[in-house]
Amino acid sequence: LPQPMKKPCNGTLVNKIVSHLLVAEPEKIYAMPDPSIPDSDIKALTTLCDLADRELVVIIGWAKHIPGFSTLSLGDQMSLLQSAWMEILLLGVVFRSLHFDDELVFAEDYVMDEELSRLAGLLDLNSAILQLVRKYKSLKLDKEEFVTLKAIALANSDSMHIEDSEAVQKLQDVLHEALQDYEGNQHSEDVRRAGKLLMTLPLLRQTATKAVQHFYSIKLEGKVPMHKLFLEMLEAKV
Amino acid sequence: TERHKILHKLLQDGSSSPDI
Repeated sequence: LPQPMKKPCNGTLVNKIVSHLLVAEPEKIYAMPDPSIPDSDIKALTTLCDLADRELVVIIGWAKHIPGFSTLSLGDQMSLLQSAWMEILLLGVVFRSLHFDDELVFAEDYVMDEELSRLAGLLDLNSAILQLVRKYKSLKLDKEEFVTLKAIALANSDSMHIEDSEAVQKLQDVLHEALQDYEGNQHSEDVRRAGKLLMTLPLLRQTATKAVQHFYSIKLEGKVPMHKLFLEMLEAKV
Repeated sequence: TERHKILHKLLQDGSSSPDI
């Protein structure tokens, strides 16, 4: 069921969008690291790549519930997802990690601390993700903002292969308006809050690029098994 | 689309959507 709004709103379409995005939020996914295998870099990376592959399936299903996404051409739907998938994955990790200190909650059963990050060779990348966590912690990002920002990251992914840029712009406008309307109603004390949230997107893009490059180089080494969808999305980004 | 056939299939196939 949709969560009730915290304050009465104007009943406009835009707030319906935030409510709709809350309902469309996927169920949590577990990492399920193999307990019979001793911890190693390969095990950690295999666990993360398998988790990402399963999350991608869910993200593709989720995107279809963003109002206006499914009316885009199939080509444009693919282009947006191919550009934004890592940003969407990272926003999920970041949101799950907001109530943790210096740990990244890739899944409820897979929380990476500094030691595990070092073991996996992910110390640099995870430090970059923790910088995003700190940013959203300081903003006290709430769930409504998280789901709206995720949809905005998808619509605003700057793919070079968009066929109908007017339709994509319309999608961006609808989501932007939803965020502004939500902030106007729920955070009227800070008139710059929507802007502050949008200003986090460059760091998200930068961190996602770093993550894709890192996992692409892992793919080239060939030591970590990767599922087909994850590989397909990784190859679409480089 | 040949290079991206899983994404293409999942977008076309309604079965991947989470139940709402």
